[in-house]
Amino acid sequence: FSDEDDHDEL
Amino acid sequence: MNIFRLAGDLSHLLAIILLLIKIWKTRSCAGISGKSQILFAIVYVSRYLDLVTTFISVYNTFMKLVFISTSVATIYLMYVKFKATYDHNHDSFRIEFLLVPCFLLALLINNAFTPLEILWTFSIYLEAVAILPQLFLVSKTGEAESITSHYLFALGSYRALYLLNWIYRYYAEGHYDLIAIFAGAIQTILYCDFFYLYITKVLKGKKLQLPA
Repeated sequence: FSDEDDHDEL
Repeated sequence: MNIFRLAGDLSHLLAIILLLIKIWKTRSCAGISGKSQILFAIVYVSRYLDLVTTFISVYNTFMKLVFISTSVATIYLMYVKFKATYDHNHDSFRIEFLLVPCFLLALLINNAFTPLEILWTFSIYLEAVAILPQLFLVSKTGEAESITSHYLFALGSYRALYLLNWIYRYYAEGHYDLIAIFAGAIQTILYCDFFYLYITKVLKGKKLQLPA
């Protein structure tokens, strides 16, 4: 579902 | 960071400040749903657990700490300091009807089946619907003070601006997160009726009053 592991948004 | 994301974050921050100003200046939390505020606190705490595992930026850490602490402060003002002004009778939404389905959905549809990721996903789903007790309270009383309306407008605009941020990021960076996009769209849709009333009434200087 996502292309990144870290969530950089709030 | 792009202009939509920054505007979204600032709108979110403005909403929280407006709410604190309303409670502090009027010495009252009348018209504010404590249930929604509890849900928002659960959202921030379950989402920002990565504060202790991942460093993204000073901005990111600072904003997360601000959101958690202001949300705890709001609950303190509502349930302790100005408890006598809290509108218990109208704030009757059952939050377990939101908490349980959001948690079950997070267990089923997530990016990874790990505790932190499930809690992050839960927080995204819960945030989408956390305003429902507040909207329910406004519909029960049939009106909202103008500062409460400004608060709701800023809070609703924040996720709408994030939608623009996600569109921008998809084209500019190829970045997307379907869970956040889907939940953010639901969250924004829930405010549409309120946005309509805000633009047609509050911005024209009238009080937000629902048709009887």
